[in-house]
Amino acid sequence: EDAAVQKDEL
Amino acid sequence: MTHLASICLLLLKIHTMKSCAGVSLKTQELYALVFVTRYLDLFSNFVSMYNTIMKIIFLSSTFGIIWYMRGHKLVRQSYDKEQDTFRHYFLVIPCMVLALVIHSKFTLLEVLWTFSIYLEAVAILPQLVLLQRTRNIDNLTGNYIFCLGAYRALYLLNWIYRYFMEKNYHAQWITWMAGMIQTAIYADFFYYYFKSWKKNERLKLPA
Repeated sequence: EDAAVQKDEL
Repeated sequence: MTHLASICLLLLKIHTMKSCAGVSLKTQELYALVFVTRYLDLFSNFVSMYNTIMKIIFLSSTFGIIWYMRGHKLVRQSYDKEQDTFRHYFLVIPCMVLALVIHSKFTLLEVLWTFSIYLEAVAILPQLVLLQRTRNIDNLTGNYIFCLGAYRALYLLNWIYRYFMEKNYHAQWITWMAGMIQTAIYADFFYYYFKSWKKNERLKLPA
């Protein structure tokens, strides 16, 4: 399954 | 920080000049939509204090600007409504469709987040169209748009840095591609911005 994008940016 | 500077410049202009001449309400509303759909994880995904505070600043300042342009008696009068004619749905609908087709995970939050990335890339278009129609672009407005374009260009450098320097950093093709397009859209503006700066002349875009 595709992983969600890491979201540590604004 | 450059993004924050752009917001400060815009608020400075609106607050001190009590005017939003040359500022596109359409772009501001698109940005509001970008922030709302991107920061839905405000309470569920804690990254850092800095990250959380910046999210809150971006959200609240954008709604503050919209309130100024729609609700403030004096500022409202200076809005170039007849010139700011770009239709929201020309950008919102294609971005929504694209997010439904190209995303990394098919969940509501992820699709909305992807939509916000796509919409951010093109949210400046109404502002650029209005700018081209505006004869007297004041310095603050010019610098505001410059900073707004510069922050994504700086992200590109940061992505390259992170890609090579961080161990657990994964390729983010959606963000990278959208970021490149976003920066490319400003290329023309940057050119005339630097040209007017070098010549010490008032910024003017050719019709």
